[in-house]
Amino acid sequence: DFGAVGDNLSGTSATAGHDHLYNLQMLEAAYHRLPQPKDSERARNYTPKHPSPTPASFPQVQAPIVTNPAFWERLGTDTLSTDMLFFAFYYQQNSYQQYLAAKELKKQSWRFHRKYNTWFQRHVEPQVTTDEYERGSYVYFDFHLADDGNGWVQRIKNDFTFEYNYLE
Amino acid sequence: LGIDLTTLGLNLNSADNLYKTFGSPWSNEPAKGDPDFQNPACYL
Amino acid sequence: HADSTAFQEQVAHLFSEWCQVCDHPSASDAAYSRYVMQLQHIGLLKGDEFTERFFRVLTELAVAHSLISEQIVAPGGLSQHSSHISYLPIDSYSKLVSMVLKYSSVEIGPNKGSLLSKILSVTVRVIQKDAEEKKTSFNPRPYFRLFINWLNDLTTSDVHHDGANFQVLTAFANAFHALQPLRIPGLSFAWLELVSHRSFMPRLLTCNLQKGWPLFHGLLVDLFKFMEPYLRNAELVEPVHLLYKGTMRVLLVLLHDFPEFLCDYHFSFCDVIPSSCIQMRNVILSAFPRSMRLPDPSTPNLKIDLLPEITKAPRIMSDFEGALRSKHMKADVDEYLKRPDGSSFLSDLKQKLLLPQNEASNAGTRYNVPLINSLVLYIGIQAVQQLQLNKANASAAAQQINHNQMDIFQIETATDFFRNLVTNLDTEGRYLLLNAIANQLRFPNNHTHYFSFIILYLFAEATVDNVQEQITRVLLERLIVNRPHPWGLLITFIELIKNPRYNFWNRSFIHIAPEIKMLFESVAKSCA
Repeated sequence: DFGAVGDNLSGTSATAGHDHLYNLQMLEAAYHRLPQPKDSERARNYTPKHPSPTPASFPQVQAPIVTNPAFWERLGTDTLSTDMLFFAFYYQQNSYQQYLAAKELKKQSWRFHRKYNTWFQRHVEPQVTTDEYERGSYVYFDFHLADDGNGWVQRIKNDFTFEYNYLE
Repeated sequence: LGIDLTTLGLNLNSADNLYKTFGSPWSNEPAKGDPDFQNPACYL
Repeated sequence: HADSTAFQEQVAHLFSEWCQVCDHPSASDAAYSRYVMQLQHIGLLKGDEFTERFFRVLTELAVAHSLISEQIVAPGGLSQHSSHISYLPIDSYSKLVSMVLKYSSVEIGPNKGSLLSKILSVTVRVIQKDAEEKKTSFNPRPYFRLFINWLNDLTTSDVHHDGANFQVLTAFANAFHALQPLRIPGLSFAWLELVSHRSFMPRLLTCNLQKGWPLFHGLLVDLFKFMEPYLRNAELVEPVHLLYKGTMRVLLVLLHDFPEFLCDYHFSFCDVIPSSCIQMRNVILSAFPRSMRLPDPSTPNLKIDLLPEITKAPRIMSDFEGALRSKHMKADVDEYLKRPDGSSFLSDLKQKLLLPQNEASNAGTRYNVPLINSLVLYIGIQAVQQLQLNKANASAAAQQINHNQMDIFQIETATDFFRNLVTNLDTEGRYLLLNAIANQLRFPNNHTHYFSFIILYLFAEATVDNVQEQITRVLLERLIVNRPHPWGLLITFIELIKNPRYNFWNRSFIHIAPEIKMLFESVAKSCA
């Protein structure tokens, strides 16, 4: 007489159900062995792309804070640390840090261009916007090869067309 | 009279799904650690 | 031989080899797949009794090793329990299973996924045996860790692998059903955390176009069935209270993220939640489709009957006729609805609603609650369908059905049924009947509309005070608990206290004591 749900002990093998008292005793025992948060935390063995020996005094594992989304949200505020977001994005590929950095950059209105693999940000409102693209002046973050030395720079690109099918 | 369900650690007005940060039925704390993130292929 | 100690030692040797492969700093997929090929070559992955024995011994080894480290020898030789468990053996073993499923060729072709089901059923048996042997010293945490690892490694939310992913999620759902609290009570807390885990519950509920819903419905019913005997009392012992609070958190996540799932299965959940768990039931009954916008019930002159949704039937995925069929009553009900005159259906109905003596004590009530629930909803649905049929046949300018003008004669038989039961049942039976009706007061749909009408009609037609008092109680006790409150319940209570037709405020039981009067006034104020 289990109505709509049927007798849920059928259809599975072996031992019949226990009586209420037995179940309660087992539940009390289980109450003292609850799963702990660390029981479900994944071993976060970060494998560096190019492992190189460093003095033992250097931290040998990632600081836990870099896996905390709140840390990255704080980073996104001032310009200096925006570079840190770009650093995490380009130098910690396929990691949770890259995921968090990209999320923060988008919050700062950066947009990833899938053809140039570069982040763009509107410098001014675009002159033209259609369903397919927008055109205007953009800041973009790029690795600049120059005779006065290479480096990551933010430059302005005028009259650039950002086609939306390249928008990630 | 039941419980004030807003005290169970869940942001019931959240615009986002709660399950992404649902840590455990036994705690008010949101899930820490890596939620289910996927880096788009074009990031690599 | 699979049962020989030599086999056990060989497996132990293979396991320690595997742990070294995992431990190696330059461990790579190439090393993993080489190791899996080696297992395949030895013949341990054919899916036969060797395979089962192999994974059973591995599971026992991994669990035993992770627990050994829990026993630390304190000075003076006394071993003391610390909560530190080393999960290295468990993590290595779970990784081995993931690699076997990834690299062994047995997975290709029609029996894909069967190796996973075999490994899971071996794991279920190991847990069952361990729990039966160890009883109160059974430790669920290594098994929790094992399943968490597998859920993270073997399931995905990536919709591009929906088919294969659904197979894996189904295998886990079946394993969790076999591990349900009624079967292994010592695993209950770990079990609920696994079933509600963000790598399982949302994936099962979102993949393959809701095909996982019946599976998750079954798991929730497993939980409610286990808790039911302990939830009948208002005072809960601490472990039950923790399990109750954990269940409420899971229901809130479902209410927020998957309300349609609670809407579709509300009937079976009401079957297994004790009628004393009013807030838990309210959470389920408050769910409404995310696409729906509910009008504020306290809006003055709200025209419920003009809401577009009020004429639509809600989706009921529960087998709400199950109890009727199991008592072979469905044909009698249909016969009675067609030809009520001269039918003896009503006269011996009360007897049929009672449980046999030997079941009554275990069930905590003299009545067959699922049968009452099933009967009420079934008859209500027939009446609504009859209404819509008649309405469709009536003139094109058919009257809008509304509370006052709803054409009673068209649903005379169904109304007779409810009026007869309300009059002839005893207090307990009537309470359960009114509860079954109130369980249908949910979001705007034609069941809410019909049952709201019925419960108000029974109030108006009652010839004795205590029926009105009981109807009021059934509604009020659902309103004085902490939120949420179902929309259909609010609009029904507001109609009751506002519409002069019911003459509510002059009923004697409202004024029976000052605090009762204040209670009604405060609830009326908060509702309307």
